[in-house]
Amino acid sequence: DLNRALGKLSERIKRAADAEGETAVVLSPFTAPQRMAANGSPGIRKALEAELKRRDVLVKNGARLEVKGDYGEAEDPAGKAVVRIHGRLIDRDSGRSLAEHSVDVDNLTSIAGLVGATMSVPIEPVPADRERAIREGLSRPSAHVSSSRISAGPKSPFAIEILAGPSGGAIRPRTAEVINGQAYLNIRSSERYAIKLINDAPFEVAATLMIDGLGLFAFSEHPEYSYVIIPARSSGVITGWHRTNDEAEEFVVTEYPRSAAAERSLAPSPDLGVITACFAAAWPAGGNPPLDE
Amino acid sequence: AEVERKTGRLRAAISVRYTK
Repeated sequence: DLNRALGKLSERIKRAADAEGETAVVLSPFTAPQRMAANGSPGIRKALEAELKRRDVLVKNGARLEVKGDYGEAEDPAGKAVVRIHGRLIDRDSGRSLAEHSVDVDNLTSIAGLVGATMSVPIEPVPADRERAIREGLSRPSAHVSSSRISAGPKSPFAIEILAGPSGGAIRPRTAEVINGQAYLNIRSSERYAIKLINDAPFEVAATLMIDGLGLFAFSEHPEYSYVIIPARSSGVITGWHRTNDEAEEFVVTEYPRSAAAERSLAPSPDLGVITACFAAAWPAGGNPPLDE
Repeated sequence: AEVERKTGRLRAAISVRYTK
């Protein structure tokens, strides 16, 4: 969904760059409103770079044309919650804006990862009721913390826990606290961390993991993967970025996968990281879904 | 072995912000 939206933005950039006789652009970070304390720019940037490349627009640091922009929560014409990404193409020599374009991301998992959402969403039979719950959940986050266990509410069967420790040493659950409805914890720059995904529901779930808007499989040899399965009433620990089914590259605070050479220009924010896990029921194709699905 | 699965609608999103 993010790629589809940024594909449209890329087309607009491609046309404007063609008109200028340029084949390369430099990408600046996409900013979120301060109150969101979000950090989806790395995810936006990686998807945008891929879509530009598909259209023969190179991303190059010295380019004369610069793409920059911002994003935030919005509503589409039908009243559905979306993330609206607004991009601009700037001529760095003259400071002139050559093109601008807004695109909407409407997939709820993508939205949650970009804004760093914490919410329970009821499986309402009435779509309008579910939409209302989503808008409410996005505007009023509801993080619940019990020591190191972080959930979207005291009765929610889904939770995450961050395990952190020195590089090469043991990792232990890290205590979190709630500020303005969102969970926070500290991880030092020298530390590594892992993410425990907890499913206390009586059915298996598909858990989607995003860090700074980048999916767990963003650097994988299997980019077609999108989630991990957590069996009923169990948990799993994700220790790093997925590379292959046998190898993960450990999560460290200061950089994205070192071995992903092509991603050198993608750097984490120096002060804030955002981890988002999304949970949905899962069942074998041909098997039976939970009754409320 | 890979088992094809279907998934339902999002039930919960949980985020944690970490400061360095």
